[in-house]
Amino acid sequence: GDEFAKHDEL
Amino acid sequence: MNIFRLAGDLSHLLAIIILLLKIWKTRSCAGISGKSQVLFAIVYLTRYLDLFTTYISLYNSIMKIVFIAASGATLYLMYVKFKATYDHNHDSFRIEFLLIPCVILALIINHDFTVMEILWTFSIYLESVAILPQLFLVSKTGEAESITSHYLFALGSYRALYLLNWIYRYMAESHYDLIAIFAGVVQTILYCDFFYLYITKVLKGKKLQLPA
Repeated sequence: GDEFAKHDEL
Repeated sequence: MNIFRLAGDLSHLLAIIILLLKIWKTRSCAGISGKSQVLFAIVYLTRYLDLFTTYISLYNSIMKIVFIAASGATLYLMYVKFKATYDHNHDSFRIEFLLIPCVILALIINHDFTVMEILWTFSIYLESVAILPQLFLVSKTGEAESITSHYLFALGSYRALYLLNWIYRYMAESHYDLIAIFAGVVQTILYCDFFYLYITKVLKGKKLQLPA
């Protein structure tokens, strides 16, 4: 999936 | 960071400032839905909890604090200081019909079944429908002050610019987040009829009148 460490958007 | 996301964040910041100025200058929150503002406060509080756990950048942290503070200030002005001007009768959208489905959907469709991730997902879903009480209020009163329509235009533009940001990030960084994109599309679609009215009327100096 589109896993990624952290949400970097506001 | 890219130009679309920066423009989106600035448009979002502009919307929040326009709203605060409108309430402060006119000393009235007529035409503004307190329920939408409550939903936005919930959106920021549930999404920006990572303010204390994850450091992204100074910009990211400052903007989160500004959004939380501004939404708190707006709620204070609406429900305390200028409470008398709050339009209870027309601001009657049942927000539990928005909160409950968002909670359920966040528990079903998410990236990771952890508290932080569920809260982030809930916040993303809630933000996509948080403007409904405001649009409902405008449809019930049949009109909106031009300052309120500028607020709505800036707020609607922010997520529309984020859609461009997501296209850019997919092409440039092959990064995408289907939950944020899906919710962002829904959110922007909800503004479409308002965008049409704004561009065809307000920009021509007319008052925003919804067809009765």
